[in-house]
Amino acid sequence: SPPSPVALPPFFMRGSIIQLADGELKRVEDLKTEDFIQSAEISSELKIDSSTVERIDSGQSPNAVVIQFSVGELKAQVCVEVLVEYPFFVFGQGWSSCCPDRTTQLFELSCAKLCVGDVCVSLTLRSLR
Amino acid sequence: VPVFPWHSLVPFLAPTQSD
Repeated sequence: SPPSPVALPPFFMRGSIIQLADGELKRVEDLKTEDFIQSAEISSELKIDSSTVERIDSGQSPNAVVIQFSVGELKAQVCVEVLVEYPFFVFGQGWSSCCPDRTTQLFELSCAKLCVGDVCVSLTLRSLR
Repeated sequence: VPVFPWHSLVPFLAPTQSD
């Protein structure tokens, strides 16, 4: 059975201060694709992967969804169950969630609609390669 | 004001051994 939905962390709230790997501080709403790529390049442990949304299904509770991703070059299939408002960062697009209206309502974070085919920023350990 | 590390915003999607 899938894991419980991930609870919503505080750092997606508009105005949250995020520290990049080089020490630079940015607000969560100002982050760009390059910020994630450059931070991962500096990191000795973490590697950015491209994770393509393959399916979006209803979750076990009404406000949850199960998202199936195809992760990295090996296209490993990984499912996560999250609340509909949980934002993912889509390459070249920015924050996106299954229910952007709700994300904006709860976090004041402007969001696009997450769709099948979107390529999200995700992390893996370098040693897993 | 709390400061959060960049990697906390990104899901960790690791292939599992059972795959």
